[in-house]
Amino acid sequence: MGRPWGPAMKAAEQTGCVVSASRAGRPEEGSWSCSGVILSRSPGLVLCHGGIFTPFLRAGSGALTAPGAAFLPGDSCGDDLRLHVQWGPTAVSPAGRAERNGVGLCTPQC
Amino acid sequence: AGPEPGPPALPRGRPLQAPRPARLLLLLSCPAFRAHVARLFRGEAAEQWRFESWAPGDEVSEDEEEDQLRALGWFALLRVLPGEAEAREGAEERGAPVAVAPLGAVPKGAPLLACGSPFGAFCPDIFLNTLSRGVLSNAAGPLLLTDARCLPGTEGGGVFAARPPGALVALVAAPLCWKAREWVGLTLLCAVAPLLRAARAALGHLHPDSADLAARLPQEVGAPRDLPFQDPGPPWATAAVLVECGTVWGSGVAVAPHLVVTCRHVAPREGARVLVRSSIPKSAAIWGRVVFATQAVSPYDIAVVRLQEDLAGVPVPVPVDRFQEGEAVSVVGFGVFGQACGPSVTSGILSAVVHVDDTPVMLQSTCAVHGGSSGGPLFSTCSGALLGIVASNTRDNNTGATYPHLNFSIPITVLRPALQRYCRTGDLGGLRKLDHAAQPVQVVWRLQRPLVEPPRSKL
Repeated sequence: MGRPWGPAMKAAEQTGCVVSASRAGRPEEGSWSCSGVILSRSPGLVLCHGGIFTPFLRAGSGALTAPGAAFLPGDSCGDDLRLHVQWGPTAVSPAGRAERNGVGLCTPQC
Repeated sequence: AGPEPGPPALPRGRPLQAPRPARLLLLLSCPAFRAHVARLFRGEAAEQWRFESWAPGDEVSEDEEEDQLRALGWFALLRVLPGEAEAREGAEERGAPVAVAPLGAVPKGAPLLACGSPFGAFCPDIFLNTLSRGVLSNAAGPLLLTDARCLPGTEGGGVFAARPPGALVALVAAPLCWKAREWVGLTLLCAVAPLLRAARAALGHLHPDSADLAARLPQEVGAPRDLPFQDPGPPWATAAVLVECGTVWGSGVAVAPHLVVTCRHVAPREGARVLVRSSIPKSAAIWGRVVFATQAVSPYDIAVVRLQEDLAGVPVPVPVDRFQEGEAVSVVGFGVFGQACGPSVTSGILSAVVHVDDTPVMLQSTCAVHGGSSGGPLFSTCSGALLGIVASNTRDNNTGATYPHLNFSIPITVLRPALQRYCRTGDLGGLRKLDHAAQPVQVVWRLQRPLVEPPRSKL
């Protein structure tokens, strides 16, 4: 892609990430995952799709369609929710500083 | 079939960060987005629309379908917990702040770059941050549509603009849209600017001590002091008009201020009254009459509508003289949404020019074309010149499958002399000749094989 896409490609590379959600201690249930955007690195703030949290909602997915529901607090999901965010190498994160022995990713249920 | 877990893939040369634990701060939605979803997709034809990341016919429980529909338009704000190194050193990583495009700053037809990870966390070595290009096809408030191809798992991925450079425009809400069990080829997006406003408000409400977090959310380009960045976009993006003839509707394009070309199957009867609506000025409607429609035997599916008054403000495109296979093209039309939304823009290339006796008689493009786009214009994306009139997409009668990305247009070079003659003299003679196209042209438009001379008998 040509020069006009340079800034967009750089922004995409620097902010793109993948988010996975799983249930603590229940690997047999697999994980749910989606893409996301890193809004800020300090502090690390990520915006991603909300669909992967549906199985973890204490009140069930009906909470999403409650009248006037514009937001739900983080504790709307069960305590067993475990989240992981993964992203690629960036100029601001030298490879030597990366933690290479972290939690492995699950494959999504097919 | 989805991807199967297999042996670890070879990294593609860029080591990934190890997954970092994160905490859910809040789930948020954009009420305006949800309102537009309800208006556009859950009306009379609600049962026709699906947004699942699985194909129609796949075995999916009703609960799963319902959950996915409920989650449409919901996003999540997470806080990544500092890694061991950061905690030790007391500092987290720093990078350039993300620029956010204000709502409405990116015009229809503007190029977009979608970045997501197909299949989510499956094989990030291979799929992380896969790019896809397209244009902003349509917009209704914060509900945006792009023709950039996105796959399941890219939900939540960022969509960036070339102008403002590298600005984050939207997040993928639903990568696959199905209407009447057919893949539409458009991806549903939620504009990010209103989402971030909602996030700031929610953070202040839920976590009064989180002012710092809210302040770290990226600002919109041009905010707070400057006026919002505005790009008028390509003029041809507003060139299509909606043509209503009785209960039938389709698209059209003005070839003169008082003359609109559409398809015969949109306005089939000469003398019939037709209502033409343009998006500029907003919701303008002008009555007209069909002055010419090709006969059913003609391969050229064309009708001409003369309006009672001129279309004001609607650009009249310049027709081309020749065609360049492979050039970037755009289709503008009222496909998919009709009057409920303004015209949609889809992008692609001129994939084929079919000739008969060295004369172009059919154009093919890779733009996504849907029901309701018939009669709409096919433009050269670079020059804005009019290449042709969209006549149809492709359907396999054996399987019933429709292919939006293979579609056929009537070259404007076929119509231009006759239209010019009619504009100049009011004489329909040139247009009537379209009823008598040569047999090879009819063969092309019937998608038949060219006629070969039968072998002569030796008897």
